Amino acid sequence: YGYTLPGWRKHNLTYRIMNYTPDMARADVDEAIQKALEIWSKVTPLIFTKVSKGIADIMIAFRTRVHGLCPRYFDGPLGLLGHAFPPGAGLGGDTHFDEDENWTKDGEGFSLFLVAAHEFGHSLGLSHSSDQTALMFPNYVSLDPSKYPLSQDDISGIQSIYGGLPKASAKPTETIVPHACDPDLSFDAITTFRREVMFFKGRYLWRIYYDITNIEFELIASFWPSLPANIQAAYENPKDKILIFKDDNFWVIRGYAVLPDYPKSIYALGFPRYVKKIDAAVCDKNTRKTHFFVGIWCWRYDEMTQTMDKGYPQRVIKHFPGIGLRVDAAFQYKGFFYFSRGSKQFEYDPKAKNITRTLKTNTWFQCKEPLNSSSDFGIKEKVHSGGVEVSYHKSLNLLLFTIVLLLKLNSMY
Amino acid sequence: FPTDQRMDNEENMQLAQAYLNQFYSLEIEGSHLVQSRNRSLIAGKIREMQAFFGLTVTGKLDSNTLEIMKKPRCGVPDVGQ
Repeated sequence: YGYTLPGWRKHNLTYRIMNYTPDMARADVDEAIQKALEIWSKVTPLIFTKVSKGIADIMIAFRTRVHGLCPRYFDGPLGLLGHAFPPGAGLGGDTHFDEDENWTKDGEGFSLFLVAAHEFGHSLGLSHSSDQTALMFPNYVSLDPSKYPLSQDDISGIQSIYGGLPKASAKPTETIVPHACDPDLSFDAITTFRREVMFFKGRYLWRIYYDITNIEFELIASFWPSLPANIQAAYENPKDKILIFKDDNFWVIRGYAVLPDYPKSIYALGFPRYVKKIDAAVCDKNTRKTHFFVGIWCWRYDEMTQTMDKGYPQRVIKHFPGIGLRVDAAFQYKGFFYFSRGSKQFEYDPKAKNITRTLKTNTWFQCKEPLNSSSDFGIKEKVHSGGVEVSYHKSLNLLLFTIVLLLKLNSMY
Repeated sequence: FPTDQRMDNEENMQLAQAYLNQFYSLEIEGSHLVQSRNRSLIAGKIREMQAFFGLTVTGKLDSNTLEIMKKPRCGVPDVGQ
């Protein structure tokens, strides 16, 4: 990361939205801007207040081409999406978005939330980071709206200007129990493990078996108490071991034991120092080569020689045509690779080098129908598997059917 | 063919110059007399940009470098703010 000191000399900052893009509903623009500021206020002592008139510290506007007295220009569709100025008077802190782009809440086009989050990094004093996983990387390439956008590099950068959250206001981390049939479910990591597949999410994992249609849902800590939550990548190597990655550390598991002397640094595997975390990893059982995914790049590791292959990193899209941008998780099953990104999953044929199917990430859990928030509500605190969810729905349907039948019979007599 | 390729190369070089000028503080001189100096300035800035983006540092306008230059991005310079 890079930054301009001293940043803002106060912690209470104001922002004002000068005009709105016609591409989105006003409420959605307000929400995107507020969320984009919140990602920074959650890791610093900064507080943002919206004002509707007068001069604010951060003046936000949608503009085109040459605009007003701004020394930076826009260039029509694509190319430049936004710019912002470092803390200071006048233009300082101000943020402009190119109105010639197609701004969206979360669909086709550019996510206003993500671009705004990046630009507000500049408004607060950060410059571009060369860390490809950082929000402050200039190309916005590593951004995925479904993921928490800040990398450790971004957090270290902003905290080097403003410090961390005041201790008194630190909130306890909320425990969120993921739901197997949530249509927006994404995974932290996926790996095969002997004759099963493990899907990791937060503090939990699901296990499915090759031959049995059963799904199990467990706390990661119930298997491996020394592993952290929110792991980022995992794979099974040809020596019957699982490697688990979080930040720049990895653990090796054999059976149900974490091997001693771990975690070790990922740099021991041959990664360069600028790699701060691994997004996904998968070992090709046929070639015994492991692919590591870091942002838009992939490395290849030879499990036999235990060295990184030369000629890497390569762009993911070059090595796996059709797989663009970042992947959350990857694993190999019956010869196919499965790449998971947000709530989508791509079945990939490594021989034909193309995507054969696009699926939801949770197709492995045999969800009959997606859960809605109301059916989640009463059972939120329970640890449960996808199978429990499905039978809960079935029982409810059966109960309703029985009541209707009884009422009908009653009216007949 | 040769003419088209030359035009492509010229277009790419113009794009690269504009990009480096905007994001890497490239300041080249217009006179034909200093063309070789300009070439070395541009190569130096390409190297700087390739290093920043984690590309193979060649100082040449290869396809990976051009691809990055054509991607949507933030309008704030990467260096020299």
